[in-house]
Amino acid sequence: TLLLGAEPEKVCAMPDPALPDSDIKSLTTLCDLADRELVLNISWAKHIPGFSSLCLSDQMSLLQSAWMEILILRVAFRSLLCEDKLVFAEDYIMDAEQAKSAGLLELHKAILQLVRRYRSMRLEREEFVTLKAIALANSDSMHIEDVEAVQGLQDSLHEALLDYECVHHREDPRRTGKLIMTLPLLRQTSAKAVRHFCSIKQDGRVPMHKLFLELLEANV
Amino acid sequence: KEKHKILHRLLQNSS
Repeated sequence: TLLLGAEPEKVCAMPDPALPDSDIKSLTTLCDLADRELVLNISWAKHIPGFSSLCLSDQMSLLQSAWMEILILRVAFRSLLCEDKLVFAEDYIMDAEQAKSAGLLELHKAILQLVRRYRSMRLEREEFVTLKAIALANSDSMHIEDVEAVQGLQDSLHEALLDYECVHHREDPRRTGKLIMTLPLLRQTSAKAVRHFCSIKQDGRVPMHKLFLELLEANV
Repeated sequence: KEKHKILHRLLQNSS
């Protein structure tokens, strides 16, 4: 219930109508959207029961490792009802053709693979919010100071997922495991996205906001 | 940590 209540509000992409359509415009819109979502995701993290009790340095390490996974999981969940398209925002839905023009076809395909996996499982909102918190707590940062405290957070979120499945999916005792087993694909897709946006950053043609840049640099 | 000023600031904000 706390995780459902902590979900950030929807964000609109609002592509700049003054800019002509181009790959630069698409990427600028996405980077701007990601930057605004990141601000919301940081305050979301603070509402995860137990997260704020971690030391500040561990809170930072978890977010620096998992920020892209969180962004991608949110896009994947929003895209569940939309066949072959990614719903970056309600006003920014991208099909393969548009992704190709933005140079994002590989990433589009990878995220759609994740969407198909969740769609075939009929991922529910309760599972989505818990899985997202687990992705954060389980981000495998190399810089954790209090490993036991982070393990405690992982355990309590894992427990919440087990409890939910025990009540709502008695028919499939392996559902929790199936959900957890989607996390490697999420990690892989996130690493692909970080690499791609790092190379866009190096090109220097797309303006990026400071928080997005800061987190992109944390992953290099 | 110096390099991650914005993340640090946002985490310290009370909201």
